[in-house]
Amino acid sequence: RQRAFKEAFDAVNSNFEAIFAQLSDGDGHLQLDDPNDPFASGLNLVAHPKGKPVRRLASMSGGEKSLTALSFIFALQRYRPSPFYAFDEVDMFLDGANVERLARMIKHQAQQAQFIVVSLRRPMIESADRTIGVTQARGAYTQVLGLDLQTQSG
Amino acid sequence: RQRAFKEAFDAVNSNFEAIFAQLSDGDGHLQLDDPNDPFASGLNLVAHPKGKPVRRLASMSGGEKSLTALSFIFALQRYRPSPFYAFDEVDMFLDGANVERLARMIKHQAQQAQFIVVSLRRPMIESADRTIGVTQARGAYTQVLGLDLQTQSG
Amino acid sequence: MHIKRVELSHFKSFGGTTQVPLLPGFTVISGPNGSGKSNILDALLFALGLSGSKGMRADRLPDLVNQNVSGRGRSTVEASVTVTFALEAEELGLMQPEDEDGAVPASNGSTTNGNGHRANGSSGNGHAKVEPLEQSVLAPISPFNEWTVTRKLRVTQQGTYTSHYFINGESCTLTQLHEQLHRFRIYPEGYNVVLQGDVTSIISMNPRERREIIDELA
Amino acid sequence: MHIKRVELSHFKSFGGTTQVPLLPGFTVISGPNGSGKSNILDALLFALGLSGSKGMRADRLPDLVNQNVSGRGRSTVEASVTVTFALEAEELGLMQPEDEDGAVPASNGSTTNGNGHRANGSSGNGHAKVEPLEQSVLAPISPFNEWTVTRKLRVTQQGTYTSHYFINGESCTLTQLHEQLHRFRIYPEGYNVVLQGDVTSIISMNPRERREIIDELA
Ligand SMILES: Nc1ncnc2c1ncn2[C@@H]1O[C@H](COP(=O)(O)OP(=O)(O)OP(=O)(O)O)[C@@H](O)[C@H]1O
Ligand SMILES: Nc1ncnc2c1ncn2[C@@H]1O[C@H](COP(=O)(O)OP(=O)(O)OP(=O)(O)O)[C@@H](O)[C@H]1O
Ligand SMILES: [Mg+2]
Ligand SMILES: [Mg+2]
Repeated sequence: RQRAFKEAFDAVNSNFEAIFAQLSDGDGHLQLDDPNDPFASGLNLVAHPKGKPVRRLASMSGGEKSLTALSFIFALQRYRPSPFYAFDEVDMFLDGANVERLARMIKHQAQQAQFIVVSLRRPMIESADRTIGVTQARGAYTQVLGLDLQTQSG
Repeated sequence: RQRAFKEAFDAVNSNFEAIFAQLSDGDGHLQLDDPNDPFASGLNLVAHPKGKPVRRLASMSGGEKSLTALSFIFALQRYRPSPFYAFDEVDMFLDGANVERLARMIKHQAQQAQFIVVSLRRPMIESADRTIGVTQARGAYTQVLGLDLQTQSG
Repeated sequence: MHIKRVELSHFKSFGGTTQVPLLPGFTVISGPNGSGKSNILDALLFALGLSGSKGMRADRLPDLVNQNVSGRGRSTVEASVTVTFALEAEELGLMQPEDEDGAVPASNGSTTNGNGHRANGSSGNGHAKVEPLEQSVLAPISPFNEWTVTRKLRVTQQGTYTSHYFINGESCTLTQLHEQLHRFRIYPEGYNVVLQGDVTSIISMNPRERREIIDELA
Repeated sequence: MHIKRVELSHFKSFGGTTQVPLLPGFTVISGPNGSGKSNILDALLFALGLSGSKGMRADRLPDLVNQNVSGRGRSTVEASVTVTFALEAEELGLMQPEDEDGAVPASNGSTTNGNGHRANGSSGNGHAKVEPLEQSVLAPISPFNEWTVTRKLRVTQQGTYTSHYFINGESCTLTQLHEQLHRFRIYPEGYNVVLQGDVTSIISMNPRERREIIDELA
């Protein structure tokens, strides 16, 4: 049982290191409080953006926390993919450049799983295979329209 | 003491109704659980966007909750202004149209108080009197640059 | 496997019956504030039994019924959501038709990698990955390699309510639904659904909870 | 009154000493993720004593010292923030110079509307709003109708730390600082500072807590 955990931990950690480097241009890895007693330990995310010394998680900015959390989710996905992922405005703290990086990562991960991403951000919409438009006329019900941006001009 | 509360409550409530209507194009007001025993009651925000029946607060969308909370803060401000207000990404849930409405409201309220607003959103930056740019070169310290967008072209 | 379609009837801001067709790959849902985007994700959580009412921003389940429907107060009202999944050929073996007593036949010594589950009493070897299953076994699955989950929430005039789950139109318990979803790596505590405002919760979570996420997968 | 300038020395991501000049009206602070925008607001909270370390995203106060400074570990390091306020003419009466024992002279029967506070022993009538105060009273205030608050955080090599507050360069207690800020309607529990991610907390807060916000103002 401890061996199964170690195998899972190592796989997720190596995914996390690769993904974090790509998403946030920095170095990160997973760390157990006590590697010899995993089932009594906590799992820490050690992250430092490039050129900065290791940061405590609490002092990271909103955008940095988002990218770190998403790197962890994608690291889990590469190890044990779910058939679909549903993200609701996970880009809300990200600046434009980071939304683009995240959108590219999702596009890549979407080769292995279905991604349904609620977003208001243009770089995310532009990277998707398609957009579902949702509107609500005043007082009326939600209406859903499919839009395939790849076939639209401009 | 109960009279002082009633006076404050009525003033903030009437501000809230006006501001909420402007920000979210709907009707809202404040409500005490028990108007006869205010010091034992809770204060509820009753909000319904135009044309929709009254909504429980919990079921409101992220954008609707933001506008309701901000209407309350501005209602407090019009009754007892602080000299400055510091908002950090309060527009993170808002769609483009709502960011514009909020930016216009802040511009108006800024006649009475100083507003320092951290934001990544273009309509907010465009409504401000000036922008302070903050950057951090890789591994280096935060640097602050003043930018007066009113004097720039484009 | 991917979600092919979500059908929402009288659910939250969806007044009538609305189809949301979905394809594999990367889909964005966008629109103005308050239009119903997050409600579509709530519909997934609702139908698949992945969350309590608070996780769908409802104080109690009856709050999920569209207010224009329940507002009339004349009689029992119902909200329902159906999620249709499309299966890959090699996944067909993961569908477990239930025995009459609800037991799942392959629960004795089945492999853990999700392939080669034994079907309804056949001797099933560990390499059943591409072997077509008996048509009778697949009977509940439509010929397009789909399967559906439906949840119906009925609320009486007095405010009492009942909730029922169905796989391929057949009544099932939440436990059976979770077992079936489990085989496809869909879990209530899974991190494949991230709700609005929750993305940084992985950072602020207790380190032991975070380690348990790895335990789950191992 | 408005904030005229914030000066940050070795505070969080500010390595040296940085001036952030501010004007009345509507200022936006923008820039890339992780650049230091929220840290500027943390500096306001720090200097004015409006929040504990957790409210500034620091596990403990020493985490607020710039790591390049404290990382050298040779001796005591210091972080400091100075906030400079500009006063309107009619607000000058709100500045209370402290007595030697730290008591504020106008604490007996002063009016609650913030105008006409009695200064240093003068008989002060309730209409002092536009009456110029004695120059000796205003001595600590610069001729530009400014006043400043400074907070210094010193951390020793062993990790122990001290924090000191100053008004116009004169040492004061946190209580005295809060009383002075109170006269300008700046409160630790005030809703004039909304931190990143907190905007909807007013919605999810307990209704009694929300009512207490009105009590405070009444
Ligand atoms: N039972 C119900 N009946 C009718 N409308 C409802 C019901 N429950 C919720 N709603 C409405 O659904 C709307 C919220 O939808 P949703 O949260 O999906 O919006 P959204 O598109 O995610 O918006 P945002 O971009 O602001 O997050 C609200 O206006 C809410 O009042
Ligand atoms: N004591 C410290 N020494 C050096 N750097 C620090 C210290 N404390 C925090 N930081 C750094 O400050 C940065 C965060 O700054 P801040 O939260 O102000 O960013 P931000 O501009 O608000 O970004 P976002 O748009 O993502 O919210 C982080 O990279 C963090 O590591
Ligand atoms: Mg939403
Ligand atoms: Mg920030």
